[in-house]
Amino acid sequence: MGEIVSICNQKGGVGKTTTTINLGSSLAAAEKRVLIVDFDPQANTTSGLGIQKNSTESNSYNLVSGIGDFTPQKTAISFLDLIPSTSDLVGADIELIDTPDREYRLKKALAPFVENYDYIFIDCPPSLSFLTVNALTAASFVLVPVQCEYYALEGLADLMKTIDLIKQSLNPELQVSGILLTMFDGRNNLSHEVEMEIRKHFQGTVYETVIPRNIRLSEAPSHGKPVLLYDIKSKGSECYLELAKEFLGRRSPA
Amino acid sequence: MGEIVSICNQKGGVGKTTTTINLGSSLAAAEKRVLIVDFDPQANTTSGLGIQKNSTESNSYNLVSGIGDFTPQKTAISFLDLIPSTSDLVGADIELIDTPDREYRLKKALAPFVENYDYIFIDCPPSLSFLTVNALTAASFVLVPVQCEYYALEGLADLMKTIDLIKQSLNPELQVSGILLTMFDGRNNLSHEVEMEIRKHFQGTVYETVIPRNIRLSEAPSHGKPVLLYDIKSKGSECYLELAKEFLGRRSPA
Ligand SMILES: Nc1ncnc2c1ncn2[C@@H]1O[C@H](COP(=O)(O)OP(=O)(O)OP(=O)(O)O)[C@@H](O)[C@H]1O
Ligand SMILES: Nc1ncnc2c1ncn2[C@@H]1O[C@H](COP(=O)(O)OP(=O)(O)OP(=O)(O)O)[C@@H](O)[C@H]1O
Ligand SMILES: [Mg+2]
Ligand SMILES: [Mg+2]
Repeated sequence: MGEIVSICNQKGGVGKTTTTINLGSSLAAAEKRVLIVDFDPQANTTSGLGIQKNSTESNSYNLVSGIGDFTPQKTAISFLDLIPSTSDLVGADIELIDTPDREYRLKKALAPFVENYDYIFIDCPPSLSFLTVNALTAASFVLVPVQCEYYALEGLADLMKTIDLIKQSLNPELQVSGILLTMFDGRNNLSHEVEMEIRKHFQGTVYETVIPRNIRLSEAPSHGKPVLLYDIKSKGSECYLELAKEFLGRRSPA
Repeated sequence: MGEIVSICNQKGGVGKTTTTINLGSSLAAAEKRVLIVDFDPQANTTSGLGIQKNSTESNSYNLVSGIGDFTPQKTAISFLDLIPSTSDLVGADIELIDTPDREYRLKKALAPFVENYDYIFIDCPPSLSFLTVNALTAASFVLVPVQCEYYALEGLADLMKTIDLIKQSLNPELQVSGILLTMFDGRNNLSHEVEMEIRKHFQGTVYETVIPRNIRLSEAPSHGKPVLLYDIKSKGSECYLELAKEFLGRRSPA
């Protein structure tokens, strides 16, 4: 049965989209069946996989509004499908405000797909709004990318409280799959200090794999490809393959 | 009369908070009276200026809800005051959903402060939600920081459309003060390509001053200080002082 994993952090620019695309495609390379849901109206995951925004009816807005017959889109990577985003998603929270089950819309909408995939990843927008609450309610795991910078560190405690609240009120099965350190720059103290601080405070929930700052990761999206296809020899690609191994290792039955 | 400037971009992590703090404090160093409103529930501007979040009644949630008697907080920098943020701000859009003038709350709330300051800067969250719409409705200018990366470039066209919509429907006076290129890294092609692309498409609205990627800018917030106080000799500090000069130059009567 497919496992739903939300990639969340309300702090902006911490590597949510980059992790969704590159962890997703590394698992697909290992022939795991992966579905990615782009749940951010910015649609960065959609364009990072080379797909036009607003180009199909089977998009994440129609998914959560319960409209239409659904076929996820194939991508250039076998074993990796996508439900693309659309700018309509911006209005979803206001439109669905009076719906009785508004927080469970995504969970219900994804139920038919769970048996066709091993993993379903949801890329979230940088906020704690309706879309992110829906993603956390639908998921069994949440993966939290954290940039090795001060503001990202500061926001982590708030995010963990929010995850706890969702676990208590909307989704008792929700567990933290792990905190992922991103954009680590070994040449500066700040990255080392932030890593130390996070490993101390969140012992046991931090991935061993650390994603370094690597220019290939920020070039790949302009070619509409995951870094695995753009430059497999790069440090960025190597580290996301490492992460995929660790991610699978954490899941296999103890 | 004080000019209200919103610092906006729905793309996360592009340097909105860093620009609000460092442009604000550079203008204060030039003895302009500056008020900063932290309108992001993450409260990064608040902590970046060394002030505790949720520590005062005169916060941006009470400002927009119309509660209480207001005195902006003094900061460690003379001529620079702050209306800090609080996590309560997360709920403001749902709470004020039925208020008739919901988009004009901030504009009305800031009116009494306009004659006491030369500039009022509003740091926005990474979204196009109620808070950002309020900030764009209150402002006479909008300054758009853009990271020199692909996703930030991609989102710019959408943002400009949104600004146009606000200008037509809610705030006819709104003008784009300028697009500011941030985290520019001269060693990589991507930064140069993005700069070229933006200067071509948005001719005339891009600041000449470019903010380089500079480690001092990301270290300063952990000391609760603008970069001017943390390391005045740094490239980051120099460039924000340059920006302040250019910002003032654009404003003086032609
Ligand atoms: N390890 C890395 N090294 C270098 N650049 C990176 C790395 N990870 C991400 N980036 C770049 O940094 C920027 C921010 O990353 P990304 O867009 O994935 O973050 P996000 O959390 O999804 O942002 P948002 O909050 O806007 O959704 C992007 O331009 C991306 O290409
Ligand atoms: N020019 C720069 N050089 C190096 N680091 C920078 C620079 N500008 C900002 N930063 C760092 O990059 C991160 C993102 O910047 P910042 O938080 O100001 O962006 P933001 O747009 O306000 O983010 P959000 O969308 O979450 O509000 C921060 O950790 C900040 O310290
Ligand atoms: Mg993203
Ligand atoms: Mg910010």
